[in-house]
Amino acid sequence: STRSFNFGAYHRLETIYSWMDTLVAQYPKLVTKQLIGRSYENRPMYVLKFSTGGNKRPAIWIDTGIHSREWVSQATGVWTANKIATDYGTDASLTSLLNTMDIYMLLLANPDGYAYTHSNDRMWRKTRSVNSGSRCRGVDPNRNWDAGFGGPGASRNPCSDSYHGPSAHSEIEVKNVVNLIKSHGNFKSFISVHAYSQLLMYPYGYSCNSVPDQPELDSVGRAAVQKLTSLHGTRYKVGSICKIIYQASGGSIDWSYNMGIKYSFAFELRDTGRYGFILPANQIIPTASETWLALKHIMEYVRDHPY
Amino acid sequence: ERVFTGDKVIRVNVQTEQQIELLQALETQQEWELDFWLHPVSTELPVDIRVPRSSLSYVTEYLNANNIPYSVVIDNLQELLDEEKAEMLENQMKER
Repeated sequence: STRSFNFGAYHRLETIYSWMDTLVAQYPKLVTKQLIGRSYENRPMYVLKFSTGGNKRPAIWIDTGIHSREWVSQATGVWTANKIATDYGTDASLTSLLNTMDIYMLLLANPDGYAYTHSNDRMWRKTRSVNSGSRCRGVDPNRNWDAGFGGPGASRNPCSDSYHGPSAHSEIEVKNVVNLIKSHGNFKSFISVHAYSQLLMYPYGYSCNSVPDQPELDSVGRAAVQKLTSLHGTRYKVGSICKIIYQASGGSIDWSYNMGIKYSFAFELRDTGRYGFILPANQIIPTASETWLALKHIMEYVRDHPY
Repeated sequence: ERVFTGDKVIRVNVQTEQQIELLQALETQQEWELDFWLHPVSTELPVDIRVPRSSLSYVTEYLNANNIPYSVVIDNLQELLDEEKAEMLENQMKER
């Protein structure tokens, strides 16, 4: 059962997938598992939908693990999914949110890459698609979105870790999400969780020009980070991707913002480089717990500011 | 399974635009198989690089020759990965 699952440990894909089934079985009135497609190597891609009813209610999207080596991201996703399921009904704010909105969580946004980090190469970041004419595999799934595609901060070289791919949405893992978001049509927030550097970012990455909603996104981000810091003192920077990391085109939250999903954010979780992608497992729960405070703040704001 | 024995992760705190350009040039040299965990983009952001053991002497000479200060953050990446894997296996047994 979900009680014997240790959220303070890293797990293989199969274990996470079977845990998802136990979560659905344990909270059938709230949580459903939806198959949104299959990966390049034919692994299923499941979304956990948290909903108390209604059809295509305003929704919040959260994905973790699109860069497969950023393990604390997937682990935070699993902890957060459990948190939502267990706190619904007791946390008044979360309960009121779920009584009017839905939450969709894609815990393993890059299943092939994640499986590969366990079986072959812990440092793998990209998808595992074959690039014709090249011995190098994989596309950077966060440079493959149709938002400034092929621009600065992405590479044309298939051997590069930031290879943008032959065309926008060429990666099936990206296309599966695009199709779901488009067919649903009522997403109000899109949050993508990465690691590391301790940043909370908003669009754009492909351009350093400010988005129209920059002042609001910045203030929501700063308030969310304040809550995150309050738990363990972890310090975050807030800003647009282009200004606080680097110009990077073809990113997911640029695409979602341009689709009209105003509250688009990206997290870079712990740490700031002491361990980088190899964050010790004993930091998973502290990282997830503090991130939850920021996520919850953003979700509550989205609930209270319909558009 | 790919092994990273002897690979180091180094942190470079760039101070000048010229140092950024030198690191960006280094990043394009694919033969050294450097894995930039954080990329050289501004003097306000650190640069983290996983350096394969076979490329270590070249990279350190390059950095020293250009007076680019760096520190070793992870001395032997494979050791850290072995610990991580051992912890995961131990947990799997407990969960079962």
